[in-house]
Amino acid sequence: GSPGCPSCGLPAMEKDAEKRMMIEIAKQQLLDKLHLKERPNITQTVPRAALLTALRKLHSGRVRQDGSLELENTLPTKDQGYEIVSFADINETDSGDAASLTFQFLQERGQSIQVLQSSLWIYARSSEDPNRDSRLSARVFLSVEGGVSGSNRTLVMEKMLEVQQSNWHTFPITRTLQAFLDGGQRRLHLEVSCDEDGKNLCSMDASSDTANQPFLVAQVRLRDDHSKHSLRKR
Amino acid sequence: SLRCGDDVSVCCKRDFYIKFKDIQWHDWIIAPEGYHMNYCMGQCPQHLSGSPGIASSFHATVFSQLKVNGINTAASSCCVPTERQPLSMVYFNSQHSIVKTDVPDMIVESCGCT
Repeated sequence: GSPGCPSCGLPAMEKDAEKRMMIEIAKQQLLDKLHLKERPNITQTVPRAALLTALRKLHSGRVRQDGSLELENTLPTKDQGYEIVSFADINETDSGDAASLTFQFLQERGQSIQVLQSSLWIYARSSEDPNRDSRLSARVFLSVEGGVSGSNRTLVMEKMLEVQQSNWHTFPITRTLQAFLDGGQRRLHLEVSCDEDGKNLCSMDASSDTANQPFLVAQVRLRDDHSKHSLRKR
Repeated sequence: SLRCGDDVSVCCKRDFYIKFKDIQWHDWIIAPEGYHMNYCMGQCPQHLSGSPGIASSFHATVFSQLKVNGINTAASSCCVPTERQPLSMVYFNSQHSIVKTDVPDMIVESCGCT
């Protein structure tokens, strides 16, 4: 009896028909809210062990089983921020002294992304020599696409690692990733070197060590005209 | 806020849960396992109009006065969500990157008449 109000004016439906309709509405709502035209077609997935490790590292205690949020330490929902986790393709370098990692980022045309925070997660193995200093210098290089490894790379950061025990280490690369995305490139090439007597403790065999596959995490949000305006005013 | 049952015909919240496995979407949605969408349905007779959504507003006061005095406002009241919660999702996007995002206003928590 309420014209113009769909929730009141719907005629009674068969239970199955109502369920089918609600499933279609839910699917459409999920796709709309995630800005997807259709469901992604996943042909190659990341190894489950790598995925679980990364998610455990990132979200322990933040997302409950049912998807509801622990609101501490998350972005305010009005910011519409989101996080990207990207796993590295691992390549052999010519020089062999650094692990070469390639990350792929595709941006929609005309879309501009602001990187709020980003870290590279690397698993460093412990030193095999117990008499050695447990601290080791690790270096991350940005290498230019198409360039010869070693000749066309820039040092992004250097950090001392504690390698008495095998463990995960993070390298902040917010500015590097922002510059990369602003440049409209697609493939980010990084090289990581943790050299101990010619042996790189940060390199890994992708086929046998999937749980420790390096990954990159970026907390990002879409730039819009409004935020650009606010930035200029400040 | 009422929860819909067999004998409830006025505006209420109906629980509705979709398991992603049942609709073959679990291959690209990593977490959560399903979606508690829920929705509102039912009649909004005139005496329920404006509850609880706009009860304290000036507009509601005027509207109540019109109802008390039996003036037909020709306005229809609608059963709508009055409270929603965000949903946190981890999924593969079209470029096969893993994305974690908190989508606002996804889960209907309560319903009321406009």
